[in-house]
Amino acid sequence: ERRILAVANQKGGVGKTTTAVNLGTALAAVGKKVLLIDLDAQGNASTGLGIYAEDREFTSYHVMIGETDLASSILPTTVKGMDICPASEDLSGADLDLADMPRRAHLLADALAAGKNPVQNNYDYIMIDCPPSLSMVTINAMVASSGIIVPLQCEFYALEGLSQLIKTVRRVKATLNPALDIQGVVLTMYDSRNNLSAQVADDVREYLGDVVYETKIPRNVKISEAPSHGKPALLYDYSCAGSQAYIHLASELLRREHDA
Amino acid sequence: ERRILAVANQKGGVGKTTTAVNLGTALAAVGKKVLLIDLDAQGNASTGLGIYAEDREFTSYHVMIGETDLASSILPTTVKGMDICPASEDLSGADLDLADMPRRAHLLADALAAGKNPVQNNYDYIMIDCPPSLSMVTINAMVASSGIIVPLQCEFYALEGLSQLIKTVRRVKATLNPALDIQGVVLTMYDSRNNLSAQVADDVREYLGDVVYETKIPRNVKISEAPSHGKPALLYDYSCAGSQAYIHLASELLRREHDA
Ligand SMILES: Nc1ncnc2c1ncn2[C@@H]1O[C@H](COP(=O)(O)OP(=O)(O)OP(=O)(O)O)[C@@H](O)[C@H]1O
Ligand SMILES: Nc1ncnc2c1ncn2[C@@H]1O[C@H](COP(=O)(O)OP(=O)(O)OP(=O)(O)O)[C@@H](O)[C@H]1O
Ligand SMILES: [Mg+2]
Ligand SMILES: [Mg+2]
Repeated sequence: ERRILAVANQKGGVGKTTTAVNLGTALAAVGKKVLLIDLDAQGNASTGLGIYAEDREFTSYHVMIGETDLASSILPTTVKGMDICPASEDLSGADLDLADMPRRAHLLADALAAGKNPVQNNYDYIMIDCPPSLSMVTINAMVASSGIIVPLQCEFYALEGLSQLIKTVRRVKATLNPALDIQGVVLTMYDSRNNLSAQVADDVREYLGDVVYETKIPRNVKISEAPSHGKPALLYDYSCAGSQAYIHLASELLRREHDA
Repeated sequence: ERRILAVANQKGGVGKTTTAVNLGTALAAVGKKVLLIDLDAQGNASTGLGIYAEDREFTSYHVMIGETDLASSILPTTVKGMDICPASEDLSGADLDLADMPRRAHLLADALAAGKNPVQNNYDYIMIDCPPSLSMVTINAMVASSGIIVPLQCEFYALEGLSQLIKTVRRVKATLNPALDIQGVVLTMYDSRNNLSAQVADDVREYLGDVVYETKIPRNVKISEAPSHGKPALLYDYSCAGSQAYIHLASELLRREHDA
């Protein structure tokens, strides 16, 4: 059963890239074949996996506007079993560039399914790292996906955008992709020393119930150091609290998938 | 001398809203008349100043598409001497809505200067809180401004987007607003206990020199607690390290303006 998961939240800096990179790595570590699609113009996921700007010939932008097929853009990463379709700065103007294209909301979904040997058949999990907006690029990710993983920072401002995100998911499900659901909400940068984290966690579990993963990702400096070495936290420091939390999250995700 | 400052950085979660709200409050505290314009669809600056969604009749979106004039959208805030033009969720679709409008990059600048008694004449400082993207909404803020304040989180991923931001500012300065310059870069969420913060701070000062403010904003839980009370940190806890840092930043900003 192939799974395409969009990692999305229009609130900035909540841990989308960190979750896509590290959860993807944990799934690859247990033998799943993983593709990461970087849809953020900043290209943090590409850099965090050791793919520097000069190595990115074809990117997710070129794929969406139809200049190249998806297979030609895919590169191996520093993680065995995980490939990437890298991002480029062109994505920041994508909303206008895609506006006049036919099937503009389906460009990514079509690219994943195109041809005699569709790219999506070559992977067990496809993770899509989204930019911090509800733009046409993020809509493309939602249309291409069967589930959404929502990283949620344990902060007051981060709670505020949740209802707008859920509204958008409902709208995409009703009009563009009936298979879409929120696969799970993962609490990130959880700091057990301050009340705010616990308060936000309680509010979210009350509001969303079982959709929220048991696993909380703690605030852990090793996680933020790893990208400067072009590696996910799991390769940079396997035993740190952050890496262990992403390993737990992967097993919780697999259990949910199995039970579904 | 009236100053319009855009608080911008396409990297998410770096402290744009926190800086616009608290620096604005610190300027109001020393007697400056301040207007905050919230251009982010999440509306965090509006909420952080106690303006809840149901109180926002006309918003920055309505102003930009020409449905209302700027003066009709302005509300007082919990801070004496600071008004706000609030945001709404409609902004998330703004790039497409503005695409066909004439002078689409100048809509905000025109609204600020419109009429016999232009709104911009009623304030000493106008701070514009931008969304985490280089979209047409952020371009509007850059075209309307005389300076840009760039909050920069002391993290590796945050450094990555800096060159793209500087490139965009140069392009806007060359084609749309010759008066535009980077007024300053402010280091945020600085954590003196970890090396990463110090390393990023050194890298940025080496790359940008004096553009970087001396004042660093420390990571401080009071800052992230304040928005849940609808108040800026300066009103929530005046003596905490975070509030004091924003007061220092305001005096450093005023000194730069005076010397300029
Ligand atoms: N659990 C954690 N502990 C410590 N730092 C973290 C953690 N998760 C993420 N970070 C750091 O916080 C910052 C924001 O995370 P990240 O870039 O993954 O968020 P994002 O949602 O992808 O941001 P954007 O909205 O800009 O795409 C990064 O510098 C990252 O290294
Ligand atoms: N100095 C600080 N210490 C502790 N927490 C902070 C600090 N500055 C900001 N925060 C918190 O970090 C989070 C991100 O800050 P903020 O929302 O201001 O960033 P932003 O750049 O406006 O985000 P976005 O890109 O989503 O607009 C918020 O929850 C805020 O309360
Ligand atoms: Mg990201
Ligand atoms: Mg903000």
